[in-house]
This record gives sequence, C-alpha cells and structure tokens, in this order.
Amino acid sequence: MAQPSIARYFNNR
Amino acid sequence: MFEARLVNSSTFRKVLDAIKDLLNEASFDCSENGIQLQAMDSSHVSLVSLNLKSDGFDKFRCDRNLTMGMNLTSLGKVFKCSGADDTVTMKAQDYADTVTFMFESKKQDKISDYEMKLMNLDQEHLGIPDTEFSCIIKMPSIEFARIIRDLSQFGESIVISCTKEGVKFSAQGDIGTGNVKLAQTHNFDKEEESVTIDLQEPVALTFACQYLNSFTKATPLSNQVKLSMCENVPLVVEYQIPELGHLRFYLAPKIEE
Repeated sequence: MAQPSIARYFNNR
Repeated sequence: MFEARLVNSSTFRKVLDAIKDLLNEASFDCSENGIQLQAMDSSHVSLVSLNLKSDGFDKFRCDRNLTMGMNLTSLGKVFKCSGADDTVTMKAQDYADTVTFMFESKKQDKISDYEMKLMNLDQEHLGIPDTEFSCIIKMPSIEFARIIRDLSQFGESIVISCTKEGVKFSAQGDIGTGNVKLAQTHNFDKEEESVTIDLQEPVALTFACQYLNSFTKATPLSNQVKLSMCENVPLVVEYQIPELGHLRFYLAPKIEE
C-alpha cells in the first residue's frame, strides 16, 4: 500500500 | 509583550515529549486566545495541531500576535533543566528574536532562567475542513499505546476497523498476524477506563505503525484518547490536556497502489 501526504487532504491557507 | 505562566511546567514538558519525535522545529503562534502550533512532520505524512487556551494558563498576556519559531531539541534542553514541580514563565518582547523561560521551584527557593534564540521558520498553514466522521472511538490512552506497541511487532501497518460490535486493530507480517478487539464498556464510576464508540457507519482504514507509535508519546497528557475516522479522510488522534487545551495528530491513511 502507498502512503500519501497529509497535504493531499488539507488545503493550503 | 508576551508572558505566559504555567504552574505545572511538567504539562508543557509532556507536550514537548509528545511532539519532538515528529517535529525538529515548529512555530508557536501566540495571540490573546492562547498558544497554537500546527506543523507537518518532515515526511509530510502527519500533522500536529496543538491548542493551549489562554485561560488555561495561570497568567497570560499577549499584547501583539507573535510567532515564535523554535528548535524543539533546544527547547527540550531548556525544559530538561526544570524540576518536575516547577512553575514556568515564558516571556518575549514584541519583535524579539529570543524567548526567556523562568523556572521557579514550589518553595520559591530556586529560580533559574534560560534565554533561547528564536528561528525564522517558513511555515505552511493547512486549512483543516470540518468532517462528519463515520466513527469516533474513545478509549484509555494507555490501552491504545499498548495495542499499537504490541501490533507494531507484526507489521508496518495497522488496520483499524470499527463496527457496532466494537473496534478491531489488526496487523500482519512475516511472522504472522495479530488482532485485538475491544468491545464498548461503559464504566460510570471510572469514566477514564471506558471504551465508547459513536458509530454512523462501519469503517476500516490502514495506518503506518511508525506514526501511530509516535502519537502515543502523548499518553502522559491524558487518560483517554479519541480516534476519529472516516473513509478517505485522515485519522484524528486527540489527547485532551486537562483545563489547558488539546493536542491532535492527523494521519493520512494508506491507500491501494
């Protein structure tokens, strides 16, 4: 399985 | 002028112990509301979010919003100099490039102060959307730490699955498999020993042991831990810091390649 980045789920503010 | 006094300096030390595995440096944002910190670990897989409310401090003054970038290894060295029962006072002038920590012993017979250099950190703030979670599990924090530690021996990942029957933690690897099932147990006399599940719909997600293990370094902060899960959304592992605020960890679930 792959480990995605947390940034993929949250928007840059 | 920024000044924050905490009678139990050990609480701050516990916060530091809980995040220093994941973060080498971090910015503490100070405002009249308190102290906030948000930072991703160096691999950008997890996110740490700390909120310490101003009214949880024994004294709190922040005339102007202030961001203090700190090296957490250095901060750890400063707090290593404190006694377990010491009171800590943090102080910084507006636009200062240093912060001072003063430790006072309970009997007021020893006072020490340490000035630490601040850093300019390029910080990236992420907007965390509100989520309707499929399940919210509350359980003893020590039990959670134990399960993660035990199952980490079997593999690199742990599947957390939650149904109305309970919550199951599973791991598999070269030596075999391990499963731990917990049923809901409500102990009205000892709330902190309860396992409670608020379930909207069953969910099963896979997480890296390495990060879950790091999160459990926060165990001394709180008797209970709250796990919030939803399909395709990061896991939230939350430790309430009594009277002061909370420490949350967000972890992206592993996905099929």
